Amino acid sequence: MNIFRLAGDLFHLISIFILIHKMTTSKSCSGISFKSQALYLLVYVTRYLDLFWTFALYNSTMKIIFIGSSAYVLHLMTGPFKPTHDPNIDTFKVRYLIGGAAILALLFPYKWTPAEVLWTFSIWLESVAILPQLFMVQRTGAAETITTHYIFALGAYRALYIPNWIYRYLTSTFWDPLSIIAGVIQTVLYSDFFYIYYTKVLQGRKFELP
Amino acid sequence: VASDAAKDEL
Repeated sequence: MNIFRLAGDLFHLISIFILIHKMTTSKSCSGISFKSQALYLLVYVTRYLDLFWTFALYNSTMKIIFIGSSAYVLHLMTGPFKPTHDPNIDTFKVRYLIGGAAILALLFPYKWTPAEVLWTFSIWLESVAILPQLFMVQRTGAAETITTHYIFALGAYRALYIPNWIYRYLTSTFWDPLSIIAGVIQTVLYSDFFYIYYTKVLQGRKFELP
Repeated sequence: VASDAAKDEL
């Protein structure tokens, strides 16, 4: 554990808190991509299968929180707040993301075991799971401030894992090419968003695409 | 295996 990873994980928790807070206080899930949320649940379920055979207090607790909160968000979106979700603006073709991640996972896992292939699948899928959400923001051309805070916190989480990997490489020669390449791709996908977030939202203006 | 080290991350 180091400060970068801890901060990254905290940002991840904060992003989930912001999302659930936004939905429960406004009683609406407008502006949130159901497809991205469903992909995240798929990511957590396929990555955290090791809950069944490994236990570490910090990791196991976080894994259960991520799976549980993700399932709760999907419950809110398909149950109580379903009328506020507009599928007509949530049209990103997720089958290509799932297909691409599945192909990469089958071709280049560290070991050809079900758990390793699913873990690799989850790493690739997570790197692109935000795309339906970003696509939705791009289509509507604007986003509620709270939604932008959510996307920022989620992006900051993986961005902070990069200095974590550099730190781990320098202190214990940790080197996991898959996590690192996918993590960098994930962070790059957020970069445009980060730029607009910094230049607009943090200066008190509305998030609107130029 | 590289992924064993990565498994201690989230």
